[in-house]
Amino acid sequence: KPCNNLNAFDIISFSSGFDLSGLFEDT
Amino acid sequence: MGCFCSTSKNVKTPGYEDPTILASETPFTVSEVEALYELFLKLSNSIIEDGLIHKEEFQLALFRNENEKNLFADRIFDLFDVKRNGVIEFGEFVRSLGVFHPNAALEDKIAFAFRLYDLRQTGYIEREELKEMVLALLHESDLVLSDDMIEAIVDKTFKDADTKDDGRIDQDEWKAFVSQHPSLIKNMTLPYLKDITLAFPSFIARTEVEDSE
Repeated sequence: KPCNNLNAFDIISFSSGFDLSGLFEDT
Repeated sequence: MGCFCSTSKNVKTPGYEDPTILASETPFTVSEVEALYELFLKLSNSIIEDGLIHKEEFQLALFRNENEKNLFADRIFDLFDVKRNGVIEFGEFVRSLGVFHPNAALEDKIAFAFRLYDLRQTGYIEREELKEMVLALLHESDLVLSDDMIEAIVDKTFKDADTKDDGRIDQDEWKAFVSQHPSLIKNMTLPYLKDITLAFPSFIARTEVEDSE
């Protein structure tokens, strides 16, 4: 797999903690 | 018989700030700030009814689970909690969300993301912090990468971003790196914030100040 093209910050941005959309749900 | 209801929505929460002032300092209109107050009331009374967003309430909104632990959600909470008193007040909520508005300045988004990654708040993103964040992400996901692979990815990222080659990424290096990789700040824009008045139309009946435009 071409892992040497992966950027660490891009990987981190997959974290659910970065997704603030939950704040706006169930309104 | 007279009855004063202490939970009346006319009673403002502790730390409430004038929507006109908040609108002047953020990309939001006055109406949008008032709509955000509806959201704030909901979030800040979900577990502890004190009109302040506690970390558990923030986590409950994000994950539907107040006990869910997440390094990045913790970091975002800490950045929203500008006064560092363990809770998010209304003004802090609006100003911080303002950075996530589609119309917010790119520089503000880049700076916010830098502070997010600067875990130990040293003014630099250090290699160990970056590796710690990658490990945290892997821990919460089903992604499996070998330690060698993680080291290679962190090394490569540092090689590209740390142009001064001093073992840490400063704000200027971060800006340059983001300009080459705009996807790094895609999480810094929440399209929901453009339609906030549609999501929270109930404020309209109570709006006190007209928008200037």
